[in-house]
Parts: sequence; structure tokens; C-alpha cells
Amino acid sequence: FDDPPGLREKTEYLLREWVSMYHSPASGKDSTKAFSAFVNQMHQQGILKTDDLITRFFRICTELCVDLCYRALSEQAHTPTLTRAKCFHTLDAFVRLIALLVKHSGDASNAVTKINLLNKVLGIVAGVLLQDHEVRHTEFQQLPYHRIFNMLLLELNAPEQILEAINYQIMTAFCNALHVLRPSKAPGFVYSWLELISHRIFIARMLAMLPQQKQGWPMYAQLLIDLFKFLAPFLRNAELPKYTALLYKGCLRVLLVLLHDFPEFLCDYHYGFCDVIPPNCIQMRNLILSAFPRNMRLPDPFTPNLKVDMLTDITQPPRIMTNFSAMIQPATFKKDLDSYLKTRSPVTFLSELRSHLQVSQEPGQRYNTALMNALVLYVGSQAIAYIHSKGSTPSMSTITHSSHMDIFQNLVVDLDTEGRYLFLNAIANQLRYPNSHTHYFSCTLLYLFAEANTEAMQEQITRVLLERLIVNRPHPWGLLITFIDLIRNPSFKFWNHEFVHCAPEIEKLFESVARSCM
Amino acid sequence: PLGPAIMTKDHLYQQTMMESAFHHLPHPSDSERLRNYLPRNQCPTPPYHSQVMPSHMDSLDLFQRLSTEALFFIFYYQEGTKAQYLAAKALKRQSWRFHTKYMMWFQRHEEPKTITDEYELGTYIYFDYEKWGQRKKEGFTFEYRYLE
Amino acid sequence: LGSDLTTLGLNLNSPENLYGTFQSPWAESPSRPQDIDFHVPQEYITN
Repeated sequence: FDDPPGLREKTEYLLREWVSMYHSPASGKDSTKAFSAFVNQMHQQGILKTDDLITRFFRICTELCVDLCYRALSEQAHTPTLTRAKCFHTLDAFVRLIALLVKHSGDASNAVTKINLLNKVLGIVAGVLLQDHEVRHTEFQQLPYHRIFNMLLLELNAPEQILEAINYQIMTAFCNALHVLRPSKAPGFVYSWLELISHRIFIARMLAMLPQQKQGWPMYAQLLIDLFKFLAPFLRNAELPKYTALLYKGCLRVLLVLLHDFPEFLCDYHYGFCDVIPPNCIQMRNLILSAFPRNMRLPDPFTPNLKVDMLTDITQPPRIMTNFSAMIQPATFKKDLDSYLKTRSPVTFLSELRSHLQVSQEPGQRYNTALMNALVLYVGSQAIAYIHSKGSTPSMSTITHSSHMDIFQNLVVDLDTEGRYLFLNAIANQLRYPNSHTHYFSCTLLYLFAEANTEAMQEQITRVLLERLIVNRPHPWGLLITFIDLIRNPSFKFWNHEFVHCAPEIEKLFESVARSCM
Repeated sequence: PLGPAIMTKDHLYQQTMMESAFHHLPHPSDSERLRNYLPRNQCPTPPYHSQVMPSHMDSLDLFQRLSTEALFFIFYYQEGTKAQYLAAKALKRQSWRFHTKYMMWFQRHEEPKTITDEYELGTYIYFDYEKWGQRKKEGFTFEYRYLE
Repeated sequence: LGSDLTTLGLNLNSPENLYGTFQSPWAESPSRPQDIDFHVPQEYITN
């Protein structure tokens, strides 16, 4: 509904008042003196009387700030630095007001009113942004919104007791707002968005400092998934325009920071990430798969006669924070799968398997990749449990002749090239640091190679491994040990295959990889 | 084998918006508080300067090798930053002490066994902040004076 | 073949965490000490 008459003028006056009070030397430490005087003015002007008025006040303030920025940006008379100084003069004051109101709303120990207000304001700013994004289209500017969100993040993460006590709720509110503004919803804001979620304070809070250390991890993972989902269609094309290339490069930088500082985070959420990263983004996916827990020592994969199955870590399952078994839908399919795994019935299960996975005839989009990934990991983890239940551990001999391997062998035979590529990728995505999944899937891939009844299958297995190896580093440990075993172990007769010698440059490539491995 | 993805109308719209946003990227200084005295201007470092930041740029070790004047410069012109913090630590290593009441620095020549008012007054070089403030306007020179 | 990730301006061999000086996804180098907000004692804010 329309704002009550006069409210916009009143708000404009109040905002101007506050900005001058904020900048006056008499405002006191953290503007507390100015704030107490200003709150009185708000009371007198009736702004704090109802929730609705408060909402309208913040929305109009936001719009006024945004309009001011668009005017300053359109003037072009100043250097970027001066334009920013002009905008931030008002923006920073507005943010300080928001922060003070949040901190002082309700009584000191009552977090609910503070967080409610924060959610309200973040929601309002997000709302104004999305509308602006919609209306101005390619004229949309991120600057005012970036500054508001960023400075509010700094203000509300100051080392103050009252804020520390509600930091988890504060960061949750930010994550909710950033999820609302995820790149697929506000592509014009994507560069600011990535800058915000990679700000050192945001990363510190979400991944390192929240009281129960991992409270922030699922929220941060969700934001990264938002980014990958947005990037996916654009990364599927080999030619990247410069604006996509920059975003991709920025994304790599953030992932490198995460790989260096929080490898366990990438380990825990690798499954969800690989589910949304396009299969052709090999280096980015390798970067995630290369993460390993910091307390783990990885034996050099090139060590001659490395006995992988003797490693202590190899028996431990990795933490997987995604509930992948719940992703196997529909429920009837899951029920049949469980039944087949347990009793190898219904007998029609294997022949119907492909129909569950194939969703269209459109080349490149024939299969439900998420279901494929979930199926592979679920069957594999059930296989490991089954082998352990027999008091054994995964190896080339213990993984065979089971309902689990039936399913894998059926898929490798029955799927077309595209389907088989996705299937082999799902397996290769589990080749990571020493753990029971890496070991099981490494054996499985080699077993499928050894048992393949056509050379095309063997070639495709080799291609999937090789395309992951020839890109620049990093390379996951599990990938290296699997490929080294493939080319070293005479039982696979790797070098006898036609495709190894199909062209001089391919042959040379294999030899150079082999040289580095053997 | 998957080939390029088919671009839907939505994707093309997103691409258009991304491309326009590309022309006004946020500048790193947008994510930090305004600097009163040394704003981070957006002009790139001239090519004849080294483009690569020296490593350990933010180590106390590096700051300790700066001159006293440089440390005071950083302390007063880059307040509220890590650089100011490191400059303060380096100054303390040079026996400079920050006098919170007068908000200025003084240098002690020997570490007192016990700190008494009388001892505090007697042994340090007095750093005249007011005059320094005035000098700052005129051109930035330091003035040291002994207190008898 | 992807790119050489060691050329993205991040010191991947650093013993300290990188996120504390991470300047921006678009920046070729980390933040400098004078770029990073830091909570210094209140008395230090003299301007």
C-alpha cells in the first residue's frame, strides 16, 4: 500500500539529520551519543510507533540512499574514489544507524527482537535490490547494496559482547539474505555477491569462528552450491566470455583459499559440490576432490609398490554431509534397489535400471546426473558395508560377484557413451584422499576395466581418468594411485590396447604420464 | 561427450546482466571502512614499481626494520588498520610507550623495575603532540624535548 | 588444460591462513596491512 502522506519527506529529513549527526565530532564513540539523541527524534516523529512504519522507514531510507548513489554515479564528474566517498558518506551513516538499532532493540539479553529487526532490514534491502535489478536491468548498479551489506557485516561483527552472543543468528540472517540474492536470482549482483561471501570476516565467521565450529559450514556450502548452479550452464561451453572467465577465476581463488585454510570443509561437502559442478569443469572439480584432512599424511602416490590396502586410513569412511541416499527417487525405485541389493530380486531390476536414469533424448541432457551420482555412491557404500560385514575389506577379489557389482557392470554395459561417461565420472568423483570410498571405487574402476568386454569401455574408462590427469594441478591422491595402478599392473595389459597407440601424440602423452609415474 | 549446454531464455538474461555488471566491479576498498588520510585510490601501481607485494608484508619483523618516522607515519595516517597495530607493536619494541591519557608516544630509556609517577616523569623523551599536530599542518617534523 | 593455479596471486605455500588477507576474488594480490580493518585500542584512534 502507498506510504502515508508525508512519510517520505519526514524520512528524508530524518536521514539527513542522522547523517550530519553521525559525521559530527560530537557523535561520541561508535556514534552512541548521536544515536540516543536521534532515537528521540524518531520517537517524536512517530516512526517507532508501529512495525509497519519502521518497515516503511527502512525501505524509504534504502531507496533514498540508492537514488543518491545512482545520481552520484551518473554525474561522472568525479574520480571513482570521490564518487565512492560521496556515496559512502551517507551509506555508512545509514548502516551505522541500522547496526545501532539492532544492537539496542529489545532488552540487552533478548536476541529475538534484535534478529527480527536484522532480518527485516536485510529483507528490505534485498527487496529493494531485486526490484531495482528488475527495473533498471542492464543499468543496475551494485555499489550501494554492496556497501550496505558489507559495512553491516563489519558493524555487526565488531568484537562486542552483545554481538558475540548472537553471532550465529546474525550470520544466519546474512546467509538467508545472500541466498535470496543468489546469482541466479540477481545475476547483476553476482560479482558483489561473491566478494561478500569471500570477505575475510564472512569466511572467518562462517568457517572458523562460530561457537560450535561447524555450525556455519552447511550454510556456507549452500551458498557455494548457489554459485556453482549459476555458473554451470555458462561453464559448459569451452569458450568463456571475459565476464564469465573472470567470475570463474574469482571462484577458483575462493576455492583455493578454502582448500588451503579449510580442507575439511571441502572434504565434507564435496559430494554436494560435484553434484552441481558441470562434468567438464575438470580442474575446478579436481581442486575440491584434492582436499584432504590436515592431520592426514598422504603417502607419495608414485612410491613403487605402494600397498594402498595397508594404509590405516583406508578403512575409514569419509564424512559425507549430503544425505545422498535420500536423493534416490522415486521411493519405489529406492525400494527395488534395496531389495535387489539384498536378494538380487526383482530380476527385472537391472534391465529397468537405465530407464530410471534416462530422462530425455536431448543429447548432453539425457540423464539425471544427480540420481546417477547418488545411486553410485549409495551402491558403493552398501558394498563396503557388505564386505565389512563379512569381516573383510575392499580389494579386487572381495568386490566381485555381489549384487552391487552386478549393478555397476550392468550400467557400464547398458548405458550409451553419454550415460557411461556420467557413470564413470560418478565413480571417479570418489577417488580422493585415503579412505574406504577411495579404495573401494578405485578397485571398482580397475575391475570394470579388467572385466570390460569391449575395448570402447576400456578406452572410456581411460579417457575419464586421463582428462582429470592432464589438466593443471591439483590432482586428487586417489586419482593418481588408480591411474598408476592401471598402467603399472600387468594384469590390466594397459599398453596392449589399441587406443593407447591410436595416434602418435596420444602415445606420447601416455608415455610422458607413465614416465612421471613409473 | 556432453557437449555445450543449451542456453535457455533465462540463461541469456543472466548472461546479459552478468556482462553489464562486469563493467562496474566492486573495488576491494568498497569492502573496508573509509580511510580518512590514505584512501585506497583505484589507480593501478605504475609498471616501474614492483607489482608483487613483498612476502611477509604483514609481519612484525618487517615493520621493525622501518624507521621510527615511518612507524609514526603509519601509526597516525593508517589508524584502525592492521598496519597501525603492527606499527604500534614495532614502536613498543623500540621502547616507545603510548601514553593513553595524552594519546601520544614517549620513549623510555630503561625499563623501570617498578613504575611510579615520579619515575615515569623523569626518564623519557617527551613527544609534544600539540606541537606535532601543528607541525603536521605545516610540514611534518618531529620535535623531541627532555623533561628535567 | 585449465590454468596454473599458482599464478592467481595466492600464496598457497603460506603456513598461515589465506582468508585473513584475502582481498577479493578479483584482486591479483592479497590485502596489504594498511587495507585491513583492525580493532586497535580506542586510544589509537586519534583523528
